[in-house]
Amino acid sequence: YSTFPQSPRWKKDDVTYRILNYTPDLLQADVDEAIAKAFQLWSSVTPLRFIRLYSGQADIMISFASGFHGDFYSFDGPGGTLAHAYPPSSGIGGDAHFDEDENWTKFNTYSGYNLFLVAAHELGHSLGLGHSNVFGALMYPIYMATDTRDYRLPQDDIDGIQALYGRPRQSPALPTKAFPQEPTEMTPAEAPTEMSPREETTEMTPSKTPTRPKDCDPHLTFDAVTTLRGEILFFKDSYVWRKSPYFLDIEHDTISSFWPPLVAGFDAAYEVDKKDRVMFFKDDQYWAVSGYSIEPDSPKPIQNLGFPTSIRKIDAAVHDEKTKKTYFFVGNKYWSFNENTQSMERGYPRKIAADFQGIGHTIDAALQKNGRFYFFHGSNQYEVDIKNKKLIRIMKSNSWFNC
Amino acid sequence: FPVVPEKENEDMQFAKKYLENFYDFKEEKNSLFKSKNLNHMADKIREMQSFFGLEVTGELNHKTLDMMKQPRCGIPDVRS
Repeated sequence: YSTFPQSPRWKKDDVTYRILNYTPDLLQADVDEAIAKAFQLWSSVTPLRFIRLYSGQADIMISFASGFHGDFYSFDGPGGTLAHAYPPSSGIGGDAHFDEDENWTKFNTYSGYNLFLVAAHELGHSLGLGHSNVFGALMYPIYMATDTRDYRLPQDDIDGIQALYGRPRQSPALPTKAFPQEPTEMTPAEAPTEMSPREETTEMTPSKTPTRPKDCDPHLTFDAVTTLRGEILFFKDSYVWRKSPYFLDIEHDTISSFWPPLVAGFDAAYEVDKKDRVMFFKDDQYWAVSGYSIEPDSPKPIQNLGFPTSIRKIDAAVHDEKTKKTYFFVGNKYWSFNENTQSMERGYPRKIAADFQGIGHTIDAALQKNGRFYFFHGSNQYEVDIKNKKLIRIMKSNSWFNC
Repeated sequence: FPVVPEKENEDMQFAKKYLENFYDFKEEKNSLFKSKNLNHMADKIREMQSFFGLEVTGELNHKTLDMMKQPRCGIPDVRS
């Protein structure tokens, strides 16, 4: 790795950024997500936190432009130079410019450049890294089409950025906190729909930090639990506990810090891993998200899934990747939904106790992990073998938090 | 001196611009000794070849030119 001469760096942990304009090549929500994910790469290995501003001057101003665009380094049309960014300092320092003459894509296609990948590289410059001559490093100068789904920061880049900022102080900082949103550049069509008249979800500011239950409170219960891209998210009211296989500590977030338009308190959540999709349920509606972005046609009525109108909310949901079936729990009954045919299976609902021996009560939340189901009921959770639906053991609901 | 055919001249111009952008190459426009510029450029080609792990020859061969034509970041690889 390398740094710039005199190794300029941000002399603070909280660095602000602002997206000044958007490329017509992508949905604005996809640009927001690509940038947020790119910042998260760097915040997950340093004490840095990135805070998005929607107006005024931010440390890192992000924009798309072509040809001459007001600095000494004009862009050169399609190909060649894709983007550039300035090392930390005031004014233009930290800013990142993307060549609008390129075709920016969300995935890896041969007809364009993956915005997340290029943004992650350029933000490395915005934080003070120069180029690396390690082939395969993110800060290698030449664009390398890479599978970005589970993209991990290469060790050379981690060494470089930690030489400037050190390691994370505790659990990885929240990648980006959206300040109270002001009118954004997003067109109404693309703006994620609000779940319901927006409750005032409090931002995690020191003066009014909400009181989150303690991780190891023996009476801790959850509203919903789901996997998400290899991690596990536990929901209660507006709080999220995030358990990552890459870090020992549990990260504490709020729902609105991941999906600003969604309000507190899900009833249920489940992931369809193969589709990189998580479904959130609240009352008689559900939302589909992929990473940070909420699918534009959300929310939908749960009747779309095949529930009778008599069902006004569900208690819990869990997807079985092997059978491609999703189980929905309501009261003392459950339904089986076929993700391939997108329809409820015949012969349901059935009694939970009839099929899941040892589970004689309602289920608050459900999780599928390591070939087991975990049913949460109050402050207990029941580990069930998926194949024979037999109860294996009973644990405390927060046993995942290394108490 | 040998007269460089048109294509080679085009590549040479492209390479010169690349080295100016990314390797801090400064051509001495009013240098009386063309060879001095060519040597200086050969040094910068060697620096670029070394950065990308190419065979360090100082010559603008195919591999070097191909590497120069890859889509990339606009920030220099080395800077004064």
